Amino acid sequence: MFECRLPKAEVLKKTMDALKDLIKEAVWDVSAQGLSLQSMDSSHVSLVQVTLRTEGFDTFRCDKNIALGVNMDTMQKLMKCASNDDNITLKSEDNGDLLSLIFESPNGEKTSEYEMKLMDLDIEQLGIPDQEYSCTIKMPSGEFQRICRDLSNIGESVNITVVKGGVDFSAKGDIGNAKIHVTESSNVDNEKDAVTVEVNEPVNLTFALRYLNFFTKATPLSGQVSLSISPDVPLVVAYEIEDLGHVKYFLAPKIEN
Amino acid sequence: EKKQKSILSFFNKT
Repeated sequence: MFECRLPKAEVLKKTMDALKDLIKEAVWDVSAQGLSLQSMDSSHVSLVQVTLRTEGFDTFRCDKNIALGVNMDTMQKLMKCASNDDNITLKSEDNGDLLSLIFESPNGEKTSEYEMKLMDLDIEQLGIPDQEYSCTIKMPSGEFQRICRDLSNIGESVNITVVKGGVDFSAKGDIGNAKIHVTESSNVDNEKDAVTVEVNEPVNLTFALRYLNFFTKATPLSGQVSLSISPDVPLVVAYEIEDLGHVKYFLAPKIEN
Repeated sequence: EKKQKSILSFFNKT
């Protein structure tokens, strides 16, 4: 038996919004540690990894590890039936083929129960190595979203150059070129507005904006985003979900032939 | 011209 309850459906609605354009089907792995999901996009260019830790739930019961195969579109549609303030309970039997989603209004006067058919999915799991990165940039998530969106008007790729104290995002295309320079904040009252740039060694890498724009669908989950970059390895774009976990995206770089 | 690498070039299947 698996059953968990979150005080606000909003966070799970936002999590589904962050995933559904990138992946069509996925498996939620349920264990005593919480819920987790890992999936590549269909082109095998990027990977998304989600962790929602047990401690962030109101209640969490998992008698036995289970895998819930879901169609992301369907789950997102059903999640949309919840109001942001509703509390939400997810429930499934150990060998069941249904996931129950129960939404309860804050005043307890309305309870909605939806049952979603689960899928038997065989999704390849990749080992994500723990590693140190040459550069880590933290910046307001809305600012990163804006940069990716704006540069998409110019080209298909963004070149990210990180040096001490700042980062350049640049794009080239048939209509012209663009360069956006973001400087590390010197003094910030509100942590969410801060830009921090940690540089062990300067890096310069190119990534497809199409995928970065998919990743920025996670913007409503967190005021800040972190970008971890090292030469010739996937970029990590991470959004922390306060008190609950994170959504991390990994994007393979574009490299000279 | 830069070529898009696959994520599978970096992470192994488990």
